Amino acid sequence: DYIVVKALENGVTIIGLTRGRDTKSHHSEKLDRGEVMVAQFTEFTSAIKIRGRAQVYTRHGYVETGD
Amino acid sequence: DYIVVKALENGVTIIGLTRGRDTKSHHSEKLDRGEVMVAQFTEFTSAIKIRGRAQVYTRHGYVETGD
Amino acid sequence: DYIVVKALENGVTIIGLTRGRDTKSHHSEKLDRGEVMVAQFTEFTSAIKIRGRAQVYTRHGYVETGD
Amino acid sequence: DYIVVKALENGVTIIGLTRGRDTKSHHSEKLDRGEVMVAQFTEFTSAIKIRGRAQVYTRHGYVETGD
Amino acid sequence: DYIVVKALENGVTIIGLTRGRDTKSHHSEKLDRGEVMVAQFTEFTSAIKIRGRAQVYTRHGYVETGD
Amino acid sequence: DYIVVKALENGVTIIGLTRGRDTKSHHSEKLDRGEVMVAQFTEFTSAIKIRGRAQVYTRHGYVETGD
Amino acid sequence: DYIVVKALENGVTIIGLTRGRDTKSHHSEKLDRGEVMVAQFTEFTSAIKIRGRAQVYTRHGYVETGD
Amino acid sequence: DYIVVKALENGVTIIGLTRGRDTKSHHSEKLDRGEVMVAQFTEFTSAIKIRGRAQVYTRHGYVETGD
Amino acid sequence: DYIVVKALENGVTIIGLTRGRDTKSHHSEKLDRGEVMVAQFTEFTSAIKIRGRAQVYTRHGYVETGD
Amino acid sequence: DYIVVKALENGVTIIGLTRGRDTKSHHSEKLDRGEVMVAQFTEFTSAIKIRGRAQVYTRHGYVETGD
Amino acid sequence: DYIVVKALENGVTIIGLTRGRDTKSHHSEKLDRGEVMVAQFTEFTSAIKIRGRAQVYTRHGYVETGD
Ligand SMILES: N[C@@H](Cc1c[nH]c2ccccc12)C(=O)O
Ligand SMILES: N[C@@H](Cc1c[nH]c2ccccc12)C(=O)O
Ligand SMILES: N[C@@H](Cc1c[nH]c2ccccc12)C(=O)O
Ligand SMILES: N[C@@H](Cc1c[nH]c2ccccc12)C(=O)O
Ligand SMILES: N[C@@H](Cc1c[nH]c2ccccc12)C(=O)O
Ligand SMILES: N[C@@H](Cc1c[nH]c2ccccc12)C(=O)O
Ligand SMILES: N[C@@H](Cc1c[nH]c2ccccc12)C(=O)O
Ligand SMILES: N[C@@H](Cc1c[nH]c2ccccc12)C(=O)O
Ligand SMILES: N[C@@H](Cc1c[nH]c2ccccc12)C(=O)O
Ligand SMILES: N[C@@H](Cc1c[nH]c2ccccc12)C(=O)O
Ligand SMILES: N[C@@H](Cc1c[nH]c2ccccc12)C(=O)O
Repeated sequence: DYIVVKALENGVTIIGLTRGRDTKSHHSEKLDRGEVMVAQFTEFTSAIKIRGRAQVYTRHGYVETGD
Repeated sequence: DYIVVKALENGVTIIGLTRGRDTKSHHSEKLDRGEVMVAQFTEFTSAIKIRGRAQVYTRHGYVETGD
Repeated sequence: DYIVVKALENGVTIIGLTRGRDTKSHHSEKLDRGEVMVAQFTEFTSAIKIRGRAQVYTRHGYVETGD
Repeated sequence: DYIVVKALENGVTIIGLTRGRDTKSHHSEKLDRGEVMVAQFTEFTSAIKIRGRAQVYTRHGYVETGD
Repeated sequence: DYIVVKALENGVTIIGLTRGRDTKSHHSEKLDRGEVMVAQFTEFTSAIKIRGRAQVYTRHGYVETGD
Repeated sequence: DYIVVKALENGVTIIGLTRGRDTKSHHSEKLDRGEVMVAQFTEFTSAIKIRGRAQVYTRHGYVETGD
Repeated sequence: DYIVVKALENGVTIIGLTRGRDTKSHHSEKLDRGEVMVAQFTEFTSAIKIRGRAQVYTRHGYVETGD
Repeated sequence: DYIVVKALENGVTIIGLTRGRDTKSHHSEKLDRGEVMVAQFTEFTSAIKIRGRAQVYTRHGYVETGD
Repeated sequence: DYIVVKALENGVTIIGLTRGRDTKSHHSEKLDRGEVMVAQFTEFTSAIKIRGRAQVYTRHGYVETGD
Repeated sequence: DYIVVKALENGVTIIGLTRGRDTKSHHSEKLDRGEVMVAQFTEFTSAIKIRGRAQVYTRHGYVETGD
Repeated sequence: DYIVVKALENGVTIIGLTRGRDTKSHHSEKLDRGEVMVAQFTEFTSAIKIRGRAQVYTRHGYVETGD
């Protein structure tokens, strides 16, 4: 399972949150405008947060982040 | 399996409830307006509660939290 | 597998019933109006009861609790 | 696999029948009008009987109990 | 896998036939008019017979028993 | 996997043929008009024969036995 | 996986061919007009031949044997 | 997985090719006009060749052999 | 998983390429016009090449080889 | 699971990010205009980033990278 | 899982990239105009690159390589 994120502006951040008892960010990937990241859920990542203006495609459909 | 939550206002809270005999909150993730969180069910999280105004996308469709 | 419940009034209760030989409530989660809970079936929960006015989304469709 | 039952009157009964060589009731859950129960098949429950006026949603569609 | 049976008259019988070398009835569940039984195939039940007027819902569609 | 058979006349026979090197009948279930049998393939049954006038529902659709 | 065969005349033959290095008939089941046989692929049967006029329903659709 | 072949003329041949390092014919089944063969892929058969005029039904649709 | 190839001319070649570190042809099957070959991916075959005029049916649709 | 990327200009980069505790680039594949790369998620790759103008096809639909 | 490539000109190259820590080409298969290659992902191939004018069919749809 993965999600697809396309940045609509510079500085979009995709934050991987840790799997396990604690929930904290283990990695923040910065995307420039137009870049796309396709990110899986993994042994280390059980939640993903997206900041900034972006298009997000998931199994449950499409949603836009940002205002 | 995961759910997708987009905050429609600041201070939306996504609360992870513990798997197991007890049911209590192990983590509350705060979202600002426009931010999106994609959160799995895991070894530690078997129920999720959402407070504040947000859009929630799940396998069973779309629902809005808040009044 | 999980179900999605949105409270349409304060005091909606989501009751987890125990898996196993006995069937009793191991947890009652209270929801305020507008809050949503997404709850899995688990090693401890094999039946779920919902009291109060709420929207319930499951694999078999949508149903409203309350009068 | 689970079924969804919404009580249309008070006193609706959801009866869990035992898995195994014998078939007898191990639990009867009473529902008040408007309450919903979502119940799985389990290690202890291989058949479920519903008495009283209720809406029943299963993998094979919708059926109403009662006259 | 399960089937769903709604009795359209009193005295509808759902007969569980034994899995294994022999095929005989290990249990007959009586339904009153309007009652519903949802019954799985199990380690002990590999065939089910329905007598009397009833609605039967299975993976292969709907069929009515009785004349 | 199972098939569903509804008898359209008395004396409809559902014959279970043995799994294994030999193919012979291990059981013949007689149905009266209007009765329904839902029968799985099992460790002992790898083929099923139906005699008499009946409706047969399988994964591959509907077929009527008899002339 | 199984196929469904309905005989449209007497003497329709359903021939089970052996699984393994050799391919020969291990069983020929004779059907009378109107009879139906539902036959699985098994540890002993990896190919099935049908002779005479019959309707054959498989995962890939419907085909009629005979001229 | 299996394929379905209906002979449109006498002498249609269904050739089983061996699984493994070598690829040679281990069996040729002759069909008369109107006969149908339903043949699986097996431990010994990883490719199948069809000669003569016939209808062939597979997971990827329908194709006719012969000119 | 398999593919289906129907030769539209004589001398169509279906080439099995080896699975593993090396990629070379382990077998070339010649088809005459109108013949069909249904070929699986196997322990020895992880790529298949088709030369000459033919119809090719795969999980991803239909394509014709040749000019 | 894989994604498909077609470069719409020279110098499109497909960046494989490492699976595990760290998230860094283990490989950058350069594509010239018109070239296509089909890339799986693997033991070493749990996220993929795409820079430059390209068409990206995933399980969740189509998205174009670049401005 | 496999992809299907049909060459629209001579000299189309299908490049297998190695699975594992390194990503380099382990094999380049040359196709002449009209030839088709059906190629799986394997223990040795976790990414595939296509150069030259060709039609590419994958689980996510159709795309043409080349200008
Ligand atoms: N550490 C948490 C992260 C998480 C996943 N889903 C969540 C939902 C809500 C809060 C936290 C989470 C876990 O693995 O379970
Ligand atoms: N601790 C509970 C949490 C839970 C999951 N689903 C529920 C439904 C109702 C109440 C509690 C729950 C469990 O793992 O089972
Ligand atoms: N303790 C019961 C709970 C239950 C599940 N499904 C039911 C249906 C009816 C009555 C009780 C139940 C069990 O695990 O089986
Ligand atoms: N004890 C029975 C209960 C049952 C399941 N399906 C049935 C159908 C008919 C009668 C009884 C049953 C069993 O586990 O098999
Ligand atoms: N004892 C039989 C019951 C049965 C299942 N399917 C059948 C079909 C026909 C006759 C009997 C059966 C068995 O387990 O196999
Ligand atoms: N004894 C046979 C029964 C059978 C199943 N499918 C068949 C098809 C044709 C003839 C016989 C059969 C077997 O288990 O394989
Ligand atoms: N004995 C063969 C039977 C068979 C199955 N599919 C076939 C296709 C062609 C010829 C023979 C066969 C086998 O098990 O493999
Ligand atoms: N012996 C070969 C047969 C085969 C299967 N698919 C093929 C495709 C092309 C050529 C040969 C084959 C194998 O098992 O792999
Ligand atoms: N020997 C290669 C064959 C192969 C499969 N898919 C490919 C794609 C490109 C080039 C070669 C291949 C392997 O098993 O992996
Ligand atoms: N190293 C990370 C890579 C990753 C996957 N999905 C992510 C989402 C956000 C940030 C990093 C990631 C992991 O395997 O989990
Ligand atoms: N060696 C890499 C190849 C690869 C697969 N998917 C990728 C995406 C981007 C870059 C490289 C790759 C791996 O097995 O993981």
